Amino acid sequence: REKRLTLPPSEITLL
Amino acid sequence: TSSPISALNTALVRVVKNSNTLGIAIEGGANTRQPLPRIVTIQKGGSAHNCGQLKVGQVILEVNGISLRGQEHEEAARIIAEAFKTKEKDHIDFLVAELG
Repeated sequence: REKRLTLPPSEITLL
Repeated sequence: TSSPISALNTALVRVVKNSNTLGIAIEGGANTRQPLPRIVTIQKGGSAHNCGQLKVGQVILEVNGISLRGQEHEEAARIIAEAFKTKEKDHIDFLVAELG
C-alpha cells in the first residue's frame, strides 16, 4: 500500500 | 489532544459590514498543509480592510463563535461567506491567531 507523502496544496478563496 | 493554538496570541476582531465585500482571501483548511484557514490577502476598500485589525498571515480559529477546526477549505469559506451575507448581524466576529 502506497503511503501519501504530501498533503494536497491549499486552495485559495476570495471572500 | 492538547491544542498548540491555545498557546498562541489570539485576538477577537469585530469586522463591521460597512462595504459590499468582506475583502479577504483565505488558503488552507482541514487535510491541507495549512490546517486552519490563513488570511493571504486583504483587499483595500473591503470591510476587513476598513476594520484595520485583520492582517495577512493570521489564521482564523472561529467565525461568530463557530470553530473552523476540522473544517475543510470549502466549508470554512462557506461559513465565512454566510456570516458576511446574513442580515441578522451587521458585523462578523473573528477569533484569529498570530503565528510565528
